[in-house]
Amino acid sequence: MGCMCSSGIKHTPGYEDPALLAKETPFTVSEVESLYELFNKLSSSIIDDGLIHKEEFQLALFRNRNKSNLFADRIFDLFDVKRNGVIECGEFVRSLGVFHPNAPVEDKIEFAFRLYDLRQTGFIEREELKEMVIALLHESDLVLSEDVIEVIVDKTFSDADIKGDGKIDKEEWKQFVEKNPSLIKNMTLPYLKDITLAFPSFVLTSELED
Amino acid sequence: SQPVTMNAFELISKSQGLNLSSLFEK
Repeated sequence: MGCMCSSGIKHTPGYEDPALLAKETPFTVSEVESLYELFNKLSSSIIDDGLIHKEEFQLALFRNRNKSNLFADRIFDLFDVKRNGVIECGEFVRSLGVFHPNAPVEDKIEFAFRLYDLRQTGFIEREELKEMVIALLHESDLVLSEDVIEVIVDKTFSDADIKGDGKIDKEEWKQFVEKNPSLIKNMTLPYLKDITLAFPSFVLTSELED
Repeated sequence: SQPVTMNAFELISKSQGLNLSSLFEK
């Protein structure tokens, strides 16, 4: 099962020609094939149906299939472009393309904006920002008082919300990231440049994993 | 560093849920 079987004949839903994907992403054809290998591994970890289910995504991220996380949920939803509850291999490769070191910074800024626009209103609102800070605190050992959280959210919001209308729009987000480039550091995965080294071939990788 | 000087987005970006490098770990 998976994106591409060794025979190359049977393909699962969402299969896309690696050559076409390579044209539309920063990846080479061999890098796309290596990502297919990674996809096959992730998509068969719980249900071997060639699709990444949320539990499989959580298992890969946290080594725990039941660990839900606000941010992992948002990433999953953004990768699930068709919004059918699973990540298909084409969606996986296209989405990871944004995280490639050579992907346009504008794409990374846009992706991060959509990530943080929890309710998809086209704006990052103060309540959303506070919700994300609280979610982050819940998953870490960091304990901050309600007052401190308010101060952090207020300060960040006043810095980013240039127009002062109580919400951060895309243009304001872009300017804020340009002033604070470290905010999108996690939108780049240096590992993607070495993906063919990690997954050199379909056959070899499956043998190594045994 | 004082908590009150933290950038909220900087804080959020440290979430484990946003660290996709875990996907590549064997």
